[in-house]
Amino acid sequence: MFEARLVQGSLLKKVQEALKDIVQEASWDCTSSGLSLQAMDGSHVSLVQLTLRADGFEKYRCDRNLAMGINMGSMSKILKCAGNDDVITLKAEDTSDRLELMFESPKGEKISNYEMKLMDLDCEQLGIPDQEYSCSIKMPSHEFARICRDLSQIGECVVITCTKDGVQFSAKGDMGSGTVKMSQNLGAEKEDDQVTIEMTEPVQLTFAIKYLNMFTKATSLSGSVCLSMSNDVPLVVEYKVEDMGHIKYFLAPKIED
Amino acid sequence: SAQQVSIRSFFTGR
Repeated sequence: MFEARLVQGSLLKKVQEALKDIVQEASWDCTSSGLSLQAMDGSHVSLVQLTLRADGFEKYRCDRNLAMGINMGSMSKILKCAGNDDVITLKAEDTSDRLELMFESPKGEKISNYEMKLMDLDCEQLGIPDQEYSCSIKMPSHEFARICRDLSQIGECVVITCTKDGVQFSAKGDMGSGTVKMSQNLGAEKEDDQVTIEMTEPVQLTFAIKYLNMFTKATSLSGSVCLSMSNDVPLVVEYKVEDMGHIKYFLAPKIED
Repeated sequence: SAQQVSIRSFFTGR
C-alpha cells in the first residue's frame, strides 16, 4: 500500500506544472523515503529529477517500492481539478494499475475522488554523478525567468559567463544582440532577492534557450533558483520545493565543433 | 556553429 497526504496540495500542482512540458511520461518512484522521478525530455537534451521526501508529507506510507508509470498530460488534467487550497492524498495498492487521487477542501465540505490509469513504462535511468561545480549562482527565480524570456526574443542560444564579478547572459540573432549581467548583491533585505556567486574557476557555456524557458515553469515553487556550472558539463538549474525536496533540471551544453 | 550534445552522453546508464 502506498499513501501520501499533502496538506499544501498546491505544491503538487506546481510540481506537475513544472514537469509536464518537458516530460510526456514518467515513472514516479515511491519508496519509504519518499517520491522521486527522473526523466529526459523527448530529444534527450535535458533531464529532470524530482525529490519529495516522505517527512514533507503529513502522512506517508509505502510498504513496498512502487514505480508508477504516469502519463503527465493525464496527471495535469486531474490535478487541475484540485483547488489551490485543497489537501491532496495519493493512494495506490501494491499491485494496482491505478492511482487514486483525493482532493479535500480546507473545511472538508467537498471531497473529490479521481482514479488515473497507470502505464507500464520501461524508463532508462541515468546515473547522475555527485560533483562539485566551478560556479554556483543563486538568484531570484523571477529574474532568471525574465532573463530567459527576454533573451529568447533575440536568439535561440544563450551564452552564460560566470566570473567573480558576476554572471552574464548573452544572446545574438538576426536582429541584433542582448546581454544581461547580474552582479552579486548580498545587501538585499529578503534572502530570495539576493544574488550570490560562489566561484572557484570562471565558466562559459552555451545553451539552447528553449529548454531554460521550460525549466522556468518551476518559478512559482521557489523565490530563488540555483544555477551550478562547470565547463563542458551539463548545467544544473535547481528549485527547492519548500523544505521537502527539489526539482533539478540538467541541460547539456552546446559545444563548438 | 555550436552543436547540441545529448544529456545521455554525460550520464552513464546504471
